[in-house]
This record gives sequence, C-alpha cells and structure tokens, in this order.
Amino acid sequence: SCAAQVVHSAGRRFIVSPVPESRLRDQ
Amino acid sequence: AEDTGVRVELAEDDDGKKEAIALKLWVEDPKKLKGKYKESGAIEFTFELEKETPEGVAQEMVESGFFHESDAKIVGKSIRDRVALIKWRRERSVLAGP
Repeated sequence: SCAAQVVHSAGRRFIVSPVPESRLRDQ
Repeated sequence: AEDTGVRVELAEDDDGKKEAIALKLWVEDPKKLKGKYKESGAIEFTFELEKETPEGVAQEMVESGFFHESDAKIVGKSIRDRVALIKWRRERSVLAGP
C-alpha cells in the first residue's frame, strides 16, 4: 500500500496511509 | 478519553525521552463530524510535546484539506487527549524510578 504525503505551508508533513485494519469500526 | 469518533494513537514506541513523537490520526465514526468528511485514511504526523499545541496541529490539518473548519475543535481535542495520556505515562514512569 502506498502512502501519500501532504506538506503544510508551515512545514509539517502529513503522511496518509490506510487505516489500521484491526481498528476499522463496523459501519 | 471521550469517544470523539476521531482516533489518535502512537505511530512509534515512546521511550519517554523523545521531544517529538509520531502520532497517527484517523476517523472511526464520520457521523460525529460536523463538516463533510472525505475519507482520507490514517494521517501520520510528528508532534513536539513541549512546543506545540494540539489545536495548532488540528488547524494545520484543516488548512491541508483533511477536515472542515467546523471540525477543528473535535480534532484538536482528540489529539489533546492522546498527548495528555503520553505525558501522564511519562510522569508516572519518572515517579516509578529505577
């Protein structure tokens, strides 16, 4: 699975990856 | 901590000494959010425990397009709860001593 990245203008990096499997609530 | 529908967890082991710690945030219950939420997965970021504020990071997440402005408060609170737990555990381990 690939992780996307978003860098905020203030410099913080946010790395987006799939939600941990075991933590998904049954919706 | 109150179940805000937004989950925040450690993204790495906390050795109790790091100034900055990696956290991972994701939405477990989109219905609890006020704004329209476009599923983006788990968001990992680094948080400087002594210098930064949870609300500041939440605002950056809003500005980065992860959340609607109306959800900045709920995101900030979720981060605050986790950071408080990290600090509490650190203090406890210091008190426990060798």
